[in-house]
Amino acid sequence: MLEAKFEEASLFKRIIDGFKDCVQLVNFQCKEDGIIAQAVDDSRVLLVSLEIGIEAFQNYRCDHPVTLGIDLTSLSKILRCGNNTDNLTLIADDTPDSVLLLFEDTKKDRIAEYSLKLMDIDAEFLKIEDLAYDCTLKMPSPEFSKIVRDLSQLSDSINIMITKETIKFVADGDIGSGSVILKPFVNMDKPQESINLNMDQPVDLTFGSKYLLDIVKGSALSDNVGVRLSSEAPALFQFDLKSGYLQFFLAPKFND
Amino acid sequence: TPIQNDLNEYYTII
Repeated sequence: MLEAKFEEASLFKRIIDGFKDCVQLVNFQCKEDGIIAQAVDDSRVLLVSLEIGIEAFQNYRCDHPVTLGIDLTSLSKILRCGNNTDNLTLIADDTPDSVLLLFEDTKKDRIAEYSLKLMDIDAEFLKIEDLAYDCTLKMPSPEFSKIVRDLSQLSDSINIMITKETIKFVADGDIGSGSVILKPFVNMDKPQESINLNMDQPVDLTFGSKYLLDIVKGSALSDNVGVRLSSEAPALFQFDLKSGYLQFFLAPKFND
Repeated sequence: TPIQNDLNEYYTII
């Protein structure tokens, strides 16, 4: 039996909105210690990895591991039926063919109940090794989001270059070119606005704008985005939850 | 024009 209660439906909505546009069919693996999910986009360039730890829930109970195969387009339709401030409980039995979504209005006696049919999704699981990245960057997610949205208008590729004290985003396209240069700094009053950079090796990497535009949809989950870059592996973009995270692994482009 | 890599070049499917 699974009973996973979010204090506010808006959290689950924001999680799903964070990746529903790049992957559609996702197996949510519910275990004793929380819910994990992994999915790769159709072009096999972007991998999404989600972990919702039990601290992110108001109540969480999962007696036996259960996999919920969900079509995110269908789930989104149901999530739009609830109010952001409703309590939302996901309920499933041990061998479910559907999951129940229970929205409870905390201010008045209103309960809405929806059942979502589950799917048998034959998804492979990618093993991602922990690795040492050349650069680790933490910056405000709205700022990262704006840079990606601005530069993606100019080109279908965005170049990220990091040297010791400089983070440079560049787009060079048919209508012109643009660049944004940032320096690490600490904001003592508003630490979430700081930019932290750890660099072991400089990096110069190119990514598809289309995928970065998908990734920045995770910005609603966290004030900050963690970016880890390596010349040898896909980049990791991470939005932390109170407990858990939404991660995107993005394969770079290379010059032939 | 840079060519897009895919994830298969980096990860093992399990």
